[in-house]
Amino acid sequence: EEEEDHHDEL
Amino acid sequence: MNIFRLSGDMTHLMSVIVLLLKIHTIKSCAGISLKTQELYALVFATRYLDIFTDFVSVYNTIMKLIFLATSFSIVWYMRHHKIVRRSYDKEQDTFRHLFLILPCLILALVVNEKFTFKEVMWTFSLYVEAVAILPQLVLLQRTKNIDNLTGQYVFLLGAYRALYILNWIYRYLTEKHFVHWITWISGLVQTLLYADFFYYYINSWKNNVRLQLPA
Repeated sequence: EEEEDHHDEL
Repeated sequence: MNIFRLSGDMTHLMSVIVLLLKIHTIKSCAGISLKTQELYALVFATRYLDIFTDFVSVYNTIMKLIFLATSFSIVWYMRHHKIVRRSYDKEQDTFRHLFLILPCLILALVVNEKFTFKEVMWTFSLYVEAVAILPQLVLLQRTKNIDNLTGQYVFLLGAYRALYILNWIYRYLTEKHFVHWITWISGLVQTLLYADFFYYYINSWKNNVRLQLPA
């Protein structure tokens, strides 16, 4: 199950 | 966190430090585009809206604060510092960045992951960052002699997003974590815009000659 992108990057 | 992302963040940080060093130590911003600096301040202001609401990690918060503080202070220096502002070549730095901002805003309203204020602002910041370097590249082509610090600044700024692309590939392959295709495409466009600069920069470095971009 691919994880949603939660913008944990800069 | 992986090596590509960490080195990407460090490269980005280095680019900001090189620029601050240039402006703060030799009190000069010759060859630097204020338009690009303003676009980057806008990128961070719209991307880090959640700095106090969504805690990701200490590292993440500290880096966001650094990028916000440095980008706004560079704009302040170039606009208001009595010595630095004199070296800003206003006549050459004429790119009308409003013509970049408005289309990015419209595109972010139409093409986004979720139609929420935060998500649209985040997408907007991605689009703006993809084109933010354009005024700087135009200025470089106009100003004949590009000094080393300016060249290093642009090179590091371009390299950081290229490292981020490797980071996205790595995360997709190892963590099955995918970033939205908007992020991919914006990052790719951003890196491709540097392609010719990279070519001339690496050549000038190899042949040990002054960096000159073709007019």
